[in-house]
Amino acid sequence: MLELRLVQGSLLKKVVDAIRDLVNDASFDCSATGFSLQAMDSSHVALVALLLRSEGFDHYRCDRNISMGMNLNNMAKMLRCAGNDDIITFKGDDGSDTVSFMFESPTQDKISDFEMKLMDIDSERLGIPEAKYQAIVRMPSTEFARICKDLGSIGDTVVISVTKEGVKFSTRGDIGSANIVCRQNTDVDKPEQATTVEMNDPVSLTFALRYMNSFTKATPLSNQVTISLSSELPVVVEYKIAEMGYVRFYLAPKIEE
Amino acid sequence: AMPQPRMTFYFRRF
Repeated sequence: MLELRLVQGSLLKKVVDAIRDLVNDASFDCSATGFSLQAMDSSHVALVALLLRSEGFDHYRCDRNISMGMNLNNMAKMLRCAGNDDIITFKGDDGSDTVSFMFESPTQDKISDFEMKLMDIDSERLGIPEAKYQAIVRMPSTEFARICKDLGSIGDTVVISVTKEGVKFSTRGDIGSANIVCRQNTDVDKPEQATTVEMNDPVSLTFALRYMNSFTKATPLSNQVTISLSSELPVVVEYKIAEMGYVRFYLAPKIEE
Repeated sequence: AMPQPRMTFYFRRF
């Protein structure tokens, strides 16, 4: 028996919208720790890891660990039927091939029930070790989204370089080239507008903009994004979900031949 | 084009 209640139901919509561009089908895992997912895109060069901690839910019951294969577009179709202020309750049963969503309006005058079919998914689970990164950049998530979108109209790849001067995003394409430098800036009215660059070693890595642009679908989840870079590791683009957990995207850098 | 390794190049399967 599994029952999760989230008063801020719109959060679940945002989570699904954040990852469905990258992954079509995914296996959601439920345990005492929380509601989580790990999935790779179809070409296996990017990975998404989601965690919504049990403490973040208004009600959380999970009698035993359970994995549920879901199609994210179908999930989005169901969740789109919920109002933005609705309370969402998600229910599952051991051995059942369906799950259910219940949407309650804040005034309790409308209650909707949706049942969704589960899928069999052969998912490959990877162990992601804790790592020390050469550089960690924190910046407003909207700024990062803007940069990826702008550069994506010029080139296919972005070179992210971190020096003590700041972080530089560069691209090159048929029509020309572009460089955007963001300097550390903590002199702002609100902490979410800050850009901070934590550098242990300078680092410069190349990534496919198509994936970076897909990661920015998570922008509505968080005001800030954290980009962790190391030459030996996939980049981690993390959107923290207040009081609940995170969505982390991993992308392998392109390598010189 | 620059080659791009897969995730399993970096992270081991469970």
